[in-house]
This record gives sequence, C-alpha cells and structure tokens, in this order.
Amino acid sequence: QIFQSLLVDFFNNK
Amino acid sequence: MLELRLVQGSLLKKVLEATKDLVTDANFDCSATGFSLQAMDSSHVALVALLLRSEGFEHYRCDRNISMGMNLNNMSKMLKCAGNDDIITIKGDDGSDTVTFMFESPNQDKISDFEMKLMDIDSEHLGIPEAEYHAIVKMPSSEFQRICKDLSSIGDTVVISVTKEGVKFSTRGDIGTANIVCRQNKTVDKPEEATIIEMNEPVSLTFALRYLNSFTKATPLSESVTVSLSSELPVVVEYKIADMGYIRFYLAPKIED
Repeated sequence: QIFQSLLVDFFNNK
Repeated sequence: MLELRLVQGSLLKKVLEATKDLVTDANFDCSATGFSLQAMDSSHVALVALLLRSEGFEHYRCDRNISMGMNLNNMSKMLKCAGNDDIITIKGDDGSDTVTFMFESPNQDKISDFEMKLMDIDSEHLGIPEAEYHAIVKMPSSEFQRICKDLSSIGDTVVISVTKEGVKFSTRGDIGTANIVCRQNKTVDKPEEATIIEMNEPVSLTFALRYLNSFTKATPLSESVTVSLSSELPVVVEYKIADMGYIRFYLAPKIED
C-alpha cells in the first residue's frame, strides 16, 4: 500500500 | 516603511499565477535580503518557497523586517490590472493593515494604485535543511510541463527514476501504462534547451501528478527547470527567476508502508 507522506515527516517546524 | 520598485513587473504577475492555486493565503516577508515567501498547501504535502533578492529591484527600501499576510487570489486580481510592461512598486507602512501596488506604464502616461487589505496569517514556517541530492535533472521547463500534463491523462501518480540511462517518468492508470525516458542531451543550440542529468546514485520516487502539474504553472518564469531527488527527501522543483532569485516547490513523496 502506498501512502502520501507529509512535509513535516521530513522538515522541522521552525 | 517599505518601498520595492520592480521594473520587470511581469515577474510578479507570473509568480502569482504560479502560486495562487497551490496556496490560498501566505505571508510575504520583506528583509534586507529580499522579498520572500514560504507557504504550504492546505494538505501539508507541498510547499512553495519564493525569493526575489533585493538587488533585483530598481529601488529597495525595507527599514525593518516586515511580514505581510496576503490572500493570493486577491493579490492576483490586483496584479492582473497591471500591464505586462508595467513597473510595479509595492508600498507598505509599519503597522498598516494595507499594502499598495502602484503600476506605471513604461512611458509614464498611466499610473495606477491599488490598495489591498492585509490579513493575519498564522502560518507554519518549516526549516528546510541543506541537502545533498542523489540526482539533479535540469531540463527545458516546457518539456517537464508537457510530460506532467501528458502523464496525468493516464494516471494519478508518477514514478520518477534516475539511472545512468536517463530520467524515466512512469505512470499507470485504468486505461494502461506510460513511460517517458529523457536522456542527457547537451548538444543543443541554446543551453536552456539542454537536458543535464547529474547522478550520484540511482533514485526512484513516486509523486502525485496533481501537485507537479500545479508547479508547472511557473513555466513562464524560466526556460529551464531543475528537479532534485533524494530517496529520503521531498523532491525540489526549482525555477530560477532571472537575476532575481527563484521559486522552489517541494513535494513529499508517496511511500510504501
């Protein structure tokens, strides 16, 4: 199964 | 006090056309570095980062860092009232809840000003680390636009794979499958027509075509586009804005569970 990842999985909140 | 005079006003018009469908409201940040924006789409899957450097403006006055929240659809409506050859000046005052766009025709025979209401936007700002990418593909922006458009008539997602053979865009849908391979091609008349593939390691990632198609609305800003891929990172689709900066789109990949 393929899921859409979110940007916060890769980048941190500043 | 803020006063930014952009002789090539059409650039700002194109920037709005490239961003307004992806992002509804955004904070424009003004500092000594330049006029910038970072905003995510509502589903937090895609992000746009814009920089127009201060040196690219004919006149750039920004007394202190200021953030102006704007509805991009409304801003686009106002900028559509500027001619393509017009000079655009953005004016703002500290503490004001409006921004003014002034349009001057090239021969100064028509001067318009449009005042737009600002809004308070509580936006999330993401820290994007500098990254080494496994592969960087530079290709004509019109070609990338064509590929994304063509594939989206077949499927919803695209697998972008870079190997030493070239870059492959693949999709599948109810009616069948499609594969488009672009090989490196430096033997062209103009550098912007070249396809250049820098690969450190092979990489293959899956993305939603809907977002890539939205990014290609920036095609009028640049003759070429750079697509940077790494297996652990969102793709970066960058359009350089001549002498001024860039517009970059980040898109989180689809991942197998």
